[in-house]
Amino acid sequence: LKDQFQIDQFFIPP
Amino acid sequence: MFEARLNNATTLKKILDAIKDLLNEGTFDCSDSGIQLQAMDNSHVSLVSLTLRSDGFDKFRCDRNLSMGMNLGSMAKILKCANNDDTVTIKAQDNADTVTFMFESQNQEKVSDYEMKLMNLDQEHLGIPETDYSCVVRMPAMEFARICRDLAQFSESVVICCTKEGVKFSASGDVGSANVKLAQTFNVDKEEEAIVIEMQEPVVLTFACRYLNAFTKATPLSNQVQLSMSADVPLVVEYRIAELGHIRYYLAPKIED
Repeated sequence: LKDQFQIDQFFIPP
Repeated sequence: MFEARLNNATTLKKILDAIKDLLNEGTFDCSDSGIQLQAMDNSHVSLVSLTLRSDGFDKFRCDRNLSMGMNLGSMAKILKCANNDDTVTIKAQDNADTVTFMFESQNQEKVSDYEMKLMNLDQEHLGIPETDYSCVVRMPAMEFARICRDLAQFSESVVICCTKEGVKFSASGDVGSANVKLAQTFNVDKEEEAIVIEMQEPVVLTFACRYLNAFTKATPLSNQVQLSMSADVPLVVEYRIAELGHIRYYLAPKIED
């Protein structure tokens, strides 16, 4: 998954 | 006391089918407005957000907010025991560590109940920022599923290019390359066959096929799917569940070379 962004990079943690 | 009833088990079966390949478990947050579930897949590449409104249920009662962590594989085993036209009731006491699924046949002659242990999942909701998307595409859900399935044969990733003229899905790999172009439709007889593109700015984004294919497990829930895209932010794939709510999948883009 090295060429893949992770979803929690875009969303605001609680 | 929590109690939610649907007169037809099919919808719940379809909802579970739409999430169980991506998620092993999930927390169903229940309040008087309905049921919500938000969870990331194991790899943290996608996020599932399910909303079921209380007014869409045939009966809904939720005296106190309740979070029920469920193993979705176990829930699938239980829902397999329901006939499609059974009435399904989900019940839990306040602070209970189990949930009960009750299935009643149409003629009321068969009543079954299955009790399932709840899990403490400690899942915290991520905040999803309000976004004005550059492109919003609505298209038949079956068509989207077909394209994702077809293009996955050629590459692990698909490029979605959206302009005012249409939307193009492309994949290229060892075999060769594939392009599927869809033009916006005008004057279609049936609304569910329409392809509608609302574009502020053109976008080109690359996504992993396997997640898109996992999202299309929601196809039986809706005639149409909506894709919302902006540069450098997650794609939103939304299926509306008639009169009950929606399921949204968020997918992080691939990193461009």
